[in-house]
Amino acid sequence: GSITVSIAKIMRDTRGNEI
Amino acid sequence: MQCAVGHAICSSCHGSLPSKDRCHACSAGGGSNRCNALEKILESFRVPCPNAAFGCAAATSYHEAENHRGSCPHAPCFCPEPGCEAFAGDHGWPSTEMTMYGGGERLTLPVPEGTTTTRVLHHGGGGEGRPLFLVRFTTAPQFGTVVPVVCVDPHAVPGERKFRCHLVSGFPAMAWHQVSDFQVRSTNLSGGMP
Repeated sequence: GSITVSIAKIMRDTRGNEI
Repeated sequence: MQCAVGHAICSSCHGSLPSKDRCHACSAGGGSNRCNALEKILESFRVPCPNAAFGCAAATSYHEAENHRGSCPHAPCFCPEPGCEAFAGDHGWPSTEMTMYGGGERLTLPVPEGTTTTRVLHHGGGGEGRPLFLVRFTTAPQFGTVVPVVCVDPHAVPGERKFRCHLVSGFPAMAWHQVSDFQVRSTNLSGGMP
């Protein structure tokens, strides 16, 4: 078998909430 | 800081006094004021970086030490292999180069069968501040293969998440696939592999 991995930087607003 | 008589106390200890209006030594009232002479003396002291053993030559004043530790380029990471004290030790782990900063591209990795294997995802040429990821394949009886993904970061703080991982595992022969989406834990691996 195989896996597909995609990693992306988490973007946050000025309040620290994920966007 | 010092009282009107001249008894000195550091600001953090002063902050923990039950009565901040009275001197801890002579009970004189009127509170405490900054002691410029002592501040100058303390600023003249230089303390070596705790990462001096790893090549850091920086020496900072006391009040700058914490800021420096948080960004010291010589801060160590550790190796998740038991008994190994050097992250850079050569374990023969396979590695895959990511061409985009911070990921954002899809990488297809083979799943090893019956063995625990760690794969390194890195950026070609390294570079300060470029993230490094470890993908570990661990065989778990009755469950198949467990695949934790971590970001290796010498300045990681507990609970920190800077990256998100979208992971698709599939076995085409079984016409089956599973999607996982999770935030990637950052760690300096001081406690081993999470």
